[in-house]
Amino acid sequence: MAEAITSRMSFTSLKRKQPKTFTVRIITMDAEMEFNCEMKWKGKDLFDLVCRTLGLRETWFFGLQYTIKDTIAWLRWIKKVLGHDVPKEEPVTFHFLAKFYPENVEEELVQDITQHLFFLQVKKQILEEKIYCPPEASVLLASYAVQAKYGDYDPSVHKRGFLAEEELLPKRVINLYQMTPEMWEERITAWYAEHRGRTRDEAEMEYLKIAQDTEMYGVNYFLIRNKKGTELLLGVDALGLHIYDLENRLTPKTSFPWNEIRNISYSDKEFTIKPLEKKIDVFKFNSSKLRVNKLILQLCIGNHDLFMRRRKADSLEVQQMKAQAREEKARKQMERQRL
Amino acid sequence: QPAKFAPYQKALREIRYSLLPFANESG
Repeated sequence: MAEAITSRMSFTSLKRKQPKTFTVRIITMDAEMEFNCEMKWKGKDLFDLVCRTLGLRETWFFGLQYTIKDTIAWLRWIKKVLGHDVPKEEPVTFHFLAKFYPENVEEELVQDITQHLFFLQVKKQILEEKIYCPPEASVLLASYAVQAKYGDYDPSVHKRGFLAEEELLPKRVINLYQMTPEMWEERITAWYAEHRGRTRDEAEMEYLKIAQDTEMYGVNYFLIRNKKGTELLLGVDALGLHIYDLENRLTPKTSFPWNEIRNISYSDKEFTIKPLEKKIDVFKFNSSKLRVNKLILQLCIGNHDLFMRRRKADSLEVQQMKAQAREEKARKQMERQRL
Repeated sequence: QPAKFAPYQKALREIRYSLLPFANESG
């Protein structure tokens, strides 16, 4: 009897101690998962849990994205998850995405999982034409994407039509040529066959090495208005800030590299970029909303931090990660040779 | 700064030429 009371008591106290939670859905580039998130959790608590679940250590490139009134926003680390302007119905949904891009994918993306998530995200942007990619580069990229998915080309397995269901090229590229799907498949397969021996990780890295050389890779564009009221585009990326004409997102009219900017600030909708060089004029512009200004400033701070960090020695954590990745690569290569 | 697509220039040139005969006039 006494035992029964004790066990009932401990059950009650356990029940009382259970913190209040809500359900969060996280959508990554290739998976969806749900977590019970405590009411008091801050953005960082949830983000760390997602990274731990994915086994991702190069966390600094990523963020949890949500959309509010057609504007994208990122979860802030020090603010409570529910303190954000997120729809309050459960599950509260976030997209786990790369927020910042490396300057050099080969040097900076160490873990296979990091490379894979970048590969999937950049491939989607290219196929959806968010990034302009010339036709010849699109074909070469498609051939690496096929190598990553199908492994080495084997004509006895990869028969005519094996790519029929795959989305491999941007529609714009397909429309530029009078070629049947079979002709595209033939062309892509000819290059795919050239990549024999490349592992999935290597093929994905080759893909990223090509993609990072396209002009729009890693650039976040924002519609702005200069002091004269002219509409322009502001681009924020790993190297700095860029100003574009509306009709040309490829070549900036002006650029401000991060190491030539003294200060960036905004008050209400007005944004100010103060160059380091005093002779260069201060650049002022207006964005569409205060919410957009917040996003621009967040991206500026994050990209600037990474820009400075890249120019210093690697942290112990990164050194260790790189050493592990090298060992792992060497081990895989040995195994392949043995086979 | 290395040229864009530096290690892939040869492959890209070959693909460009191979696509050329099929280009739409508007393209």
